[in-house]
Amino acid sequence: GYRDINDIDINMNDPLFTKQWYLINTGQADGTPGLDLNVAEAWELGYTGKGVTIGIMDDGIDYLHPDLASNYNAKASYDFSSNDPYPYPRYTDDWFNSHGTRCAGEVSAAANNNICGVGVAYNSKVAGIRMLDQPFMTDIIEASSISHMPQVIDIYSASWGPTDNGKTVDGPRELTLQAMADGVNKVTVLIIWVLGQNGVYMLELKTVTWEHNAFAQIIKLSPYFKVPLMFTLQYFGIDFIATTDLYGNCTLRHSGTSAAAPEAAGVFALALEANLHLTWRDMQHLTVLTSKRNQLHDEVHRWRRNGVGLEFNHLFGYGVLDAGAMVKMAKDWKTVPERFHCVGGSIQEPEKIPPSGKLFLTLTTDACEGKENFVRYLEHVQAVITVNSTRRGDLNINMTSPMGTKSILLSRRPRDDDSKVGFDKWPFMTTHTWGEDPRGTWALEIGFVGSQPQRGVLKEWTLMLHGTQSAPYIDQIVKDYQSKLAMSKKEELEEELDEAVERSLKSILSK
Amino acid sequence: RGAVYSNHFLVELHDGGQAEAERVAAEHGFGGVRKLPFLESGYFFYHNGLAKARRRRSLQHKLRLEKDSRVRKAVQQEGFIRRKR
Repeated sequence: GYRDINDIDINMNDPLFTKQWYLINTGQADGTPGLDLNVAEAWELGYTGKGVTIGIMDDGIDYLHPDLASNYNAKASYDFSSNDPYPYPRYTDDWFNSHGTRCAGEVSAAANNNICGVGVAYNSKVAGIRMLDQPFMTDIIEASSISHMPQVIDIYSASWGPTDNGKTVDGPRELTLQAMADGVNKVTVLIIWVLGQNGVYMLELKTVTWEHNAFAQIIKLSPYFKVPLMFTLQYFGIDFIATTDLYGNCTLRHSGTSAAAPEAAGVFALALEANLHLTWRDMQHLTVLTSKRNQLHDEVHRWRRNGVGLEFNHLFGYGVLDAGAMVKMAKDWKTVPERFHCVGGSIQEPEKIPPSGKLFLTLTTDACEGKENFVRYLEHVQAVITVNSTRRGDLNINMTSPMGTKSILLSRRPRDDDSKVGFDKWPFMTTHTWGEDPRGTWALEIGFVGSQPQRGVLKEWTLMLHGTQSAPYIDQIVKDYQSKLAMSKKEELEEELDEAVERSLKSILSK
Repeated sequence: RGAVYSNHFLVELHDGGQAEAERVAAEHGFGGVRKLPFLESGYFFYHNGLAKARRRRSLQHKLRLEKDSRVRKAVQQEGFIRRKR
């Protein structure tokens, strides 16, 4: 269904536009032609982010920058640590506080003005929420920042996190979690978080950092790999991004890791313009249904289909975002049915993890069938795990669903030498069983991967299921019969029919 | 390597609105107060007379707030590291 890249007729006079390969990838900068966010198609359909505001939670925005000034939302900008309504980046000798300005350009830089490049949603507004220009953070600043003017800010973009040293296990604190929950539940806000750095030893860490609260409301993404995620953007060694820079300048050297969040925020802004009623759950469904495998490939981790046929990859999630497909689907999207939560079962007897081989446990669940909170169509699944070991970084945890989908919950983290803390009720999360029927037997495998023999004890495994009772796609309008939506809807219809026949047969037999 | 404590306090009141919170803050020497929108009766107090970062807790301020009958909970905020990506 892809169009030839040469058919795209987008001409911008901004000097860095041709270098922004993630917008339109023609193979520039050693990139792979076509491996981009397909924003050109969304632009051609008329979606450019009008009426959408993105909060850049960072070190301020150069709101005098000629490429940003017209799209700056001053009223929604603030700094809570200094109570400053004008969060211009504070001066440093090394321009270190250029990060927020660079992120702002990636999402909202004006188009066709002959300055720097073009934002993914070049008619959207950006608000500067200054919070990162100080040596440390507090929970109350983080929480205040992420809850600032949710009636105005539609999407919060965060390109930061805990220290990525390969062993830090940290996440949002109590107030921040409350603020996030409040934002996504009371007001329709979307939080986009970029995970991790690009260091070799940090890759695996990402599985557990911001994941630790299994914050399903956040759309997590990684520019690099090895995270059970909704999706990824990927850069394949093209590490730097062209965007706006401090003091009215442009740069070709913004970190690709940081750019992942504002670029995704830009894509979601385009979808929001197409349909302002989308909730964070709608957005996640749209992401699963429209993300593309494109040309993403890994020799070790091959693409697989989950129990309902959705193609996923352990490293790339559901693939790369496709803005064109997303706006087309978003336009006619009907909000998905209510979500329910079910504790699928729990094992709380201590079990030794062998130094070689694996501890294998199973848990059979009815997914709360017959109760009010029955979950039939999965969205997120959490495995709440308490485990201690002589080396936390050597632990390897996999979980397999009743429909046979294997999710990697934790892989090896060579720098993590913890032998005391372990994981205490840590909610590992997977989205790779999306759409599956959770009823049946789940399996958990825990083992060690490393050069030295290790010992460990699993103390708890609780299965938490989150999803809908009714089929989420049955009422959606299908326009593309080759799409994942069409396939999922067909699957749902067949399953509903099978279950109706089964119920009728049972009823007849009982009579 | 040890903990760092800030001049930010989370203060939860039993009842009363912004005006009550401002009175409590002023009486205890806090220069600013801000309502936390996601927390009922929750306020962000900041004290301009305290260092922005210090190694020791400001027990005096915390205890004084806790002894105030209008205050349900007072927590001095610990600092932690966040890195730009």
